[in-house]
Amino acid sequence: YALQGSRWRVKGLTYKISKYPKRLKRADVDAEILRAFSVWSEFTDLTFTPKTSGPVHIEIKFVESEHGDGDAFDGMGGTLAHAFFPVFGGDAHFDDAELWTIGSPRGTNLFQVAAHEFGHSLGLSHSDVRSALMAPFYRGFEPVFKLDSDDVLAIQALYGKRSTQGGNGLNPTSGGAYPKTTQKPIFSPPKTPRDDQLCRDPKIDALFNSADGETYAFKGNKYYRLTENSVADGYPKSISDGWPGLPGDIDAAFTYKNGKTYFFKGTKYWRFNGRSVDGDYPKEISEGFTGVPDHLDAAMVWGGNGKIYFFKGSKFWRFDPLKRPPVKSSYPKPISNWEGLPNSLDAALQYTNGYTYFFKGDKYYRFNDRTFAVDYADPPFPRPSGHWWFGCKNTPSTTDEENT
Amino acid sequence: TGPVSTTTQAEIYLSQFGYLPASARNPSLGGLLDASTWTKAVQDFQSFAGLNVTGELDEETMQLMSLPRCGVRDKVGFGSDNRSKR
Repeated sequence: YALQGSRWRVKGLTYKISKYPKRLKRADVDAEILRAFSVWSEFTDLTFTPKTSGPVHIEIKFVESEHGDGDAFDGMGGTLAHAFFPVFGGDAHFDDAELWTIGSPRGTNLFQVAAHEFGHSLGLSHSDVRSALMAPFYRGFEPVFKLDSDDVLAIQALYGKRSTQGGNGLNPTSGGAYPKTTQKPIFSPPKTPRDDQLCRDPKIDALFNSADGETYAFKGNKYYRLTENSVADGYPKSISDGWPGLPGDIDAAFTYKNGKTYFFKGTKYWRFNGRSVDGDYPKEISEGFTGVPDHLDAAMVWGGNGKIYFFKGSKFWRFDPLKRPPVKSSYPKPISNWEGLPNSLDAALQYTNGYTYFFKGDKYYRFNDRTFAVDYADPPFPRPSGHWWFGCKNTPSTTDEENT
Repeated sequence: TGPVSTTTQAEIYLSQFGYLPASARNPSLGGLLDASTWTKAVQDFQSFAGLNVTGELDEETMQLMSLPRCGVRDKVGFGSDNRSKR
């Protein structure tokens, strides 16, 4: 399959048929169009609501020859219909010179062509899989229609899988160190009261996964080990106890594929093997990470390509230890390349589920490594990190800020 | 207008669906299409459509070009004359 490159940011879409075909009853067309949209809502959390007036996401028209968009239709046969990708408005036009039919081998099947065009309206380009709905050629009436797996992969690459709660509930892989389930865990360990300084102010200094698979958050001179959706018992602990030789108030941290964890503060960095300093540290960042600035905001190893990314202010640097120079001259680049991320981050965490998590203040963003944008989910991002990551009680689970 | 030749029909088709960039006709060649551009466009279509990639306008290729289809281009947003954004 192929993605054009744009998609809708909302999953609740509206449509209206502003011009009906000459030869079919309006009610029949309404039903067939609804059925065509359901081809895509069946595999995602997309919903499609018909409207009869006012602005809509997808406008549908049955027209002939030149019809105002510069891409004229050509009479019977040839081009049957066309549609615009989301970035161009998502509208779908059908050539009314065709003999549009419903449930019949005669003429051109409206359901199949409409389902194809709505694939374009959602951001799919043509597929080179001949059996796919998104293949460019009309294959004739198919009495039993089934979406090809190529099409399913395509639409889910853009809008994610359908959540198990019938598409209106929370997606079970919706956040936290580990996907937070909606059900109460069968066994919940006894909770010992902990110093809830992190819940009063969830802003953190750094976050990383250690080589032994634990997730740690650093804040001030304390550090926290994180569980599936909270803080482990007995934490926070003092950094000086748990990580001898490491100061508090660090700027950034990550664990590289060599199993070593790198901590950054000011102009210096430390390398740890497990919990102990791994050699003569600290060293100057300029010495060990040439091309990377000091006083960093965040750092992580990106799951997309295994390279190290440093963030500071509105810019980011990509560091590849295997290259000379490790930072190409085309860096720094604007953080706005990471669609949906704010500047001046606090922390970043590479995760194994194909997502990277970014933290700023009391919120976090889940970044989809495949679509290269902040993920679309319900509730939307950014989300309060206190509730989703640190197990804070009586804190909101969503932010008021609309996900623009 | 007289009957349009098969090659011209194919050229219109390949241009319409993104295999031949609009700038394909080289002014320095008197507006002619150079052979390599033409052959690559035919090969691209054959490859996309799952045909034998011959680069020739053979029967099978012309037959597929005559099928009713969607009007959206097959090649969108990439190719040498389009800046591909990461």
